[in-house]
Amino acid sequence: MFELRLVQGSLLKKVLESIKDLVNDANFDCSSTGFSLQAMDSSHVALVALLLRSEGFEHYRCDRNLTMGMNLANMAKMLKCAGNDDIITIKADDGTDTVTFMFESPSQDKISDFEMKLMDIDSEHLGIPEAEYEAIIRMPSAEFARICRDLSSIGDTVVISVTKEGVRFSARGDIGAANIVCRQNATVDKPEDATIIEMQEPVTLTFALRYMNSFTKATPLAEQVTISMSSDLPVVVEYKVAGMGYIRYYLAPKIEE
Amino acid sequence: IHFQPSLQRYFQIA
Repeated sequence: MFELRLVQGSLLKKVLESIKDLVNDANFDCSSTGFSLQAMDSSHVALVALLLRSEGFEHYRCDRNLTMGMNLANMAKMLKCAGNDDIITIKADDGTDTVTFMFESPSQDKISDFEMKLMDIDSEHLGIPEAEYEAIIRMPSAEFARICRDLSSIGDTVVISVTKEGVRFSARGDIGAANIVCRQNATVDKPEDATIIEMQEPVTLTFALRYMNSFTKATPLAEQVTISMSSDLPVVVEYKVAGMGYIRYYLAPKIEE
Repeated sequence: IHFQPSLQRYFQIA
């Protein structure tokens, strides 16, 4: 039997909103470690990795490892029926092909349950080695979302360049060009407003803005985003999930030919 | 001109 209970159910709603546009169907892996997912977009250019650690849930029971294949659009439809203040419980019995989502209002005067059919999904799991990144940028997530949105009105790709000066986001298109430079700024009143750039080596990479914009759907989850780059690796864009885990997006850089 | 490789260029199937 598998059962998890999350008092802050809105987190799960936000997690689904962050991945459902990138991936259609995905296998959720349930183990004693937690509730996790790894899935690629249909073109295998981007990957999302989610981990919600078991300790982060108010109740977590996983008798044996379980994989639940779900259509994320359908799962999001069901989670949309949960109120933002609702407590969410996810339950699956061994040997059944359904999962149950239960929503409890904070005052316990409304309890709903939604049953969803599971699916068999063939998915390729990629091994992602630990890496030392040449440059790591920590910045306000809303600022990063704003930059990606603004640059997509200029071009289809963004060049992200980290130097001693700071981090430069550039786009170019038919109507012109844009450059946005963010400098390190650690002297802010609130730590969530800081921009911190750790650079071992200058690095410049080009990415499709369509994917970057899709990653920024996770902005409501965390005040800060971490962007890790190396010249010969996919970028990692990470949002923490309220002390219980993370959602990480990997995107292969475009290569000049 | 840019070419968009897939992630399998960097990561192996586990």
